[in-house]
Amino acid sequence: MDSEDDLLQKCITSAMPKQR
Amino acid sequence: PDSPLARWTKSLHSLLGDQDGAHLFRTFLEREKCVDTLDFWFACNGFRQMDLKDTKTLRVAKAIYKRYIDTSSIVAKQLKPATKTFIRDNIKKQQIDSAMFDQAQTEIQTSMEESPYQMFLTSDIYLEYV
Repeated sequence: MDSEDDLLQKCITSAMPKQR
Repeated sequence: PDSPLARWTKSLHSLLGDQDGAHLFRTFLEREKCVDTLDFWFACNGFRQMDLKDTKTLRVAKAIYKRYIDTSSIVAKQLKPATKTFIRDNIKKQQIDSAMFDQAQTEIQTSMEESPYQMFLTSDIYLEYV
């Protein structure tokens, strides 16, 4: 199971803009 | 059509919607020791897209609360007490909602627009890139 920190990091990364 | 650089100066929202813009702004905020505000802003967007039926979503809500709100972080300092209480109560009751961080995100966004965003547009990091 992912740690809370990993989940938070994934959540942040998922919202970042992708390559144009 | 607008160049990316023209879009960056249009609004904070357009800056953060651009990969290079968001990256450069992050570098600037790291230097200013307030990168937490940007990570929190992205975390709120990511959280809003999560499936409320997924057990991970409650864990992420708790992680956001613990990391940015229930601490002495710059995010917690910039939020209104009522906003923090509202989120704390939701977490306690395990009542999570896609919009539960919306108010907090708006407060952080307003504060970013007032200060670091304006400073960024006149910073050497930005000017060198341009």
